[in-house]
Amino acid sequence: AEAEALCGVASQAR
Amino acid sequence: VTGGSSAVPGQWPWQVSIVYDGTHVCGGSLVSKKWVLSAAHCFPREHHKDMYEVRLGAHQLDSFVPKAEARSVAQVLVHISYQQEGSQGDIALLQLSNPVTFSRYIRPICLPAANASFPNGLQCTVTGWGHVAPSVSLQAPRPLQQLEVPLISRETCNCLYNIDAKPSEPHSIQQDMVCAGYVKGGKDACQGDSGGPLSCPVGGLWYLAGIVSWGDACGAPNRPGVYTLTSSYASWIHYHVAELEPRVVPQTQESQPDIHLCRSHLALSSAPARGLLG
Repeated sequence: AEAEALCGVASQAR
Repeated sequence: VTGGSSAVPGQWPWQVSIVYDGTHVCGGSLVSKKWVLSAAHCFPREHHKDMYEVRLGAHQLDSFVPKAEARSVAQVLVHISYQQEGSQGDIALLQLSNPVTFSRYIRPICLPAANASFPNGLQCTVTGWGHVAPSVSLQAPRPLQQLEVPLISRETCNCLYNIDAKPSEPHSIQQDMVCAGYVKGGKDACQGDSGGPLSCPVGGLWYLAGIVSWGDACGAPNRPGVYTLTSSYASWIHYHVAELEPRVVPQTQESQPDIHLCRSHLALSSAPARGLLG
């Protein structure tokens, strides 16, 4: 679950 | 991707390249440390899984950098309902030979739950290293391409695909498909993007709303891109990968009717007296 909790986030802002 | 632009390194960290016998053939999306989602049509039955490699954290396909990783494929699960191009079930799960380490350039995208609904017109993004026009390859060093595309409802997409439809090539947008793109054409996914993500932003997170599946040419008018609707397969994915938890997508925006996008719909409704045939 720890891995999935980080989903959908890209550290590089547009 | 036709009509797109180069992404910034790390901007789509779930995007992977699927390489067959040393050549990029499809895109894919990282959904956990060991699993990637792609399209079933990227894995013909006669191809052996040992001939595939998955590249993660890549930006330019022609320059391998330390932050990128490669894995071989331990298992390919193709959905049983996939028969041929345009049929249902164009989805595949790939198990990596070894888990990856998440980093700034390698991260998973969220899987939408079965009841997820993304509103018509939502601006999503399709990414990939595919052709930039029908049979025109992306030029070296092949940076990842990105394109913002609005979602189009199934009803409207069916209506569009019926404009100038060739009887020999019936197209129907099935229950497990979603469309995205532009009625006037020019901006779309293309060959080599298949299997890659249609990423949609909701509540500050990116969700894998669709998987690049098919289209009529690339960027043709009245022919938006057609994507496998990932949420239709939430239970299939959970059945095979128990640790993968689909996420409930918060309902933030009402879905507006978009049938007005389809010109032939207007023609029909504006001239009922002349008994126009459908």
